[in-house]
Amino acid sequence: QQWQQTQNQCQLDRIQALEPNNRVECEAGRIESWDPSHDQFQCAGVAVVRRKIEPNGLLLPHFSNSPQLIYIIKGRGINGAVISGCPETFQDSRGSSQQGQGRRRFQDQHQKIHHFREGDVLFIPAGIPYWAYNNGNEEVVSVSLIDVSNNANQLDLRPRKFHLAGNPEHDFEPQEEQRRRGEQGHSRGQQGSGQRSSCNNVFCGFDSRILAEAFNVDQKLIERIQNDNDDRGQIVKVKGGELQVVRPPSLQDERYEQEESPRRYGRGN
Amino acid sequence: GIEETLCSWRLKENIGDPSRADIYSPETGRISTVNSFNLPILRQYQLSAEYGVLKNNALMVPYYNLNAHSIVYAIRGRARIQIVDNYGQTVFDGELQQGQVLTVPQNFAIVKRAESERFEWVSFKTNDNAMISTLAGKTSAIRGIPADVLANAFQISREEASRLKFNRKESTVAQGSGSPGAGR
Repeated sequence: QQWQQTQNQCQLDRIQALEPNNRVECEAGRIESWDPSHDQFQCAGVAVVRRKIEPNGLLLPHFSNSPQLIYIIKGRGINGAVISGCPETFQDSRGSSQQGQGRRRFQDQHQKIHHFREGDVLFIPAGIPYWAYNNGNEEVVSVSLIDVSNNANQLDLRPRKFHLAGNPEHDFEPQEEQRRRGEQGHSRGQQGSGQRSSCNNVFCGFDSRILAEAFNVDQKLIERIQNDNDDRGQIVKVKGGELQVVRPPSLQDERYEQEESPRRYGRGN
Repeated sequence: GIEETLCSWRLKENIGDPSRADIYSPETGRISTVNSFNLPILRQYQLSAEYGVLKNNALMVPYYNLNAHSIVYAIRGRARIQIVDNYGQTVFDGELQQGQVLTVPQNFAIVKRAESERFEWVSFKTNDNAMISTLAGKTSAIRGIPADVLANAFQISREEASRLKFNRKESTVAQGSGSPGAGR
């Protein structure tokens, strides 16, 4: 059926060069998307999105129903694709007593973090949560292809994003449509279903008591992650300076450190 | 050569046998899976199945099916189930009772909590190597994300983010607060 549908969609009289027709402004960036229901994209079975992340901006963790190829047009940063069940191989085991003055380091462990820069192509498999952070001095601009007709997607041919945090608007949905759905969700929430249904992340749809049990934390903390008053969008500004994650230095940083350390600390043992 | 190949296909695998469990906890229950690794014929038809038991009001932590739809049939007992779509909307919030079938689309998040002493189900999945991704617990996606990313994403402190990551020690099935052993 899908194949037949795609064949009909490919009866194109004319092909056009298209500009993005949906823009979502976020606290620390902008997401622009092309209408995925346009015949050209339906024929190819893909969707396209462009993201601009300002310095110190964080693209919140989310996953998609289809695999993505991302090209970094400009800028540099770090990102993580989190595979459930894989070990947390980046670990900070230094105790807080060893940290000395200044900002106290926070002990943490998490999955591998990658550096990306201009010219890189990143592949994000379907269903794998992904986040990115701009730790450079200039804007990160990327363009992504979402292959909705890929075998990995067993849902329909609509690009769907599942947000793990925040309350972001949906890239491919016109704002009027989102507002209408938001109002519907809000009224459903007011009817006392127990869920905060005007909020967009997947945790919002669950009963906070069940989530508190699942995470083994107090219900108040769960209610905070189900925050429907968050209007920062999908790209947020990191508070209190640079994002603190456990990560190896880039080659450039390491060289700088090697050159600097004898000068700074002398050559003795 | 047909008798050596087609006629000798292995077409059976028992997943109800408790000693065959893939995930097991005496207090909370067990889960067993059959997929193309233990029943190779399934590779040709992209199907697999899972059998599970939740005891004493235990719960299965929130998760989603990474690469398959899941059709759940309740064999015994009842469970409270919630399913959430990509808009964060609850598309199912109710009880699944013995004899009923529930469809869980790919990537939709789900949480199951036994409402009886024993909830038993079988799920048929539309991928021969169906995988789940948990959203809480030891092997969850949340645990793989740096605490500072979570802190900024949820607007909470790093300590709170750390509690979200590390407080639940189990990976898939866990004790609910109504369970006899809870709070120990």
